[in-house]
Amino acid sequence: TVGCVALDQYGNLAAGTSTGGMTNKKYGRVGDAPIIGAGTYAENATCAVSGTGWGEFYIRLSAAHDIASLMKYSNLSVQQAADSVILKKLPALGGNGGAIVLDRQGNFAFPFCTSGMYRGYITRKGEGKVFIFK
Amino acid sequence: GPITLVIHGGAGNILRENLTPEKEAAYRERLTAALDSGYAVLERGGKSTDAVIAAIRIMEDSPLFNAGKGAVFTSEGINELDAAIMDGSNLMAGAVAGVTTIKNPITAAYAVMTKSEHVMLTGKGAEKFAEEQGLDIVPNSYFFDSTRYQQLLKAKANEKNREAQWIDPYIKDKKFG
Repeated sequence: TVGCVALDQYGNLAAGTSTGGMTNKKYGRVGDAPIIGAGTYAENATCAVSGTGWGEFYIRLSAAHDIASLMKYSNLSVQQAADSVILKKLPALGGNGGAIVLDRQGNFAFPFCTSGMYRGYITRKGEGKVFIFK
Repeated sequence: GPITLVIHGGAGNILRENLTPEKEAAYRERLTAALDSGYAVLERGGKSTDAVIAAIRIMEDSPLFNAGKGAVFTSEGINELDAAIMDGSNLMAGAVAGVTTIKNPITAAYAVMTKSEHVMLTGKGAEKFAEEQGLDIVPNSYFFDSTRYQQLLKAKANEKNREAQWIDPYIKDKKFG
């Protein structure tokens, strides 16, 4: 799975996710990537989210929307909301994976509960970094 | 505003000892290219949705990632792709699921969001819609990657022994994007 969240100069957030799903899948299985609120979500009032991982669990948790809801209703920061869902709720249910989350102030987080996640960011000054391992 | 772009290329059982220096360099190069592509859109005043598409297309076109070219195989030995996009300014959203011939599924998701009254289209209908919108259509063989095909063969070989699937760290990755 690949994904991107972005904040433009007008203060608008967007999120996108694209995937091939899981190897050896059957029966027209659909994962979380195309399910709005599960693997992909964006709302200027809170954040933009793209997830990657065991899709069935993201669907059951409404993971992306849950991160946004924690920011909206519990006033959590991007990092706190993302960590709560990806590092606590997801593994507690038996799932795993990661997410990238970005808010309207340019704060971002990319938590994951696997051994690695291909990821990177670039900010206003054009300073970018990529990471793979924990 | 503080233009910012963040990407991921999948999470899973990614260990340094399992990644050759050449492979790691290749991943870092493509991730950087995706960042640069999306950032270029933002830097010239483009919209966040366009930046998202620009970054994701780079990764969809690379066989390194499980999306677009290089996607994993279904049990039937084909590539079936899903994608979604959402605009935070108006809560518009678009998605495609189970498509097999759209070169860049993220562009199809965007077309669903902006050119239809729907949120998600699936399978043949989504492909027909994408074709009508003038998006790039390719034969399913375009997505083929030999490493991914070997993963399918290994998954099938282990299918008879379900227990083996859960203890084999290589097969465990089949769940991940």
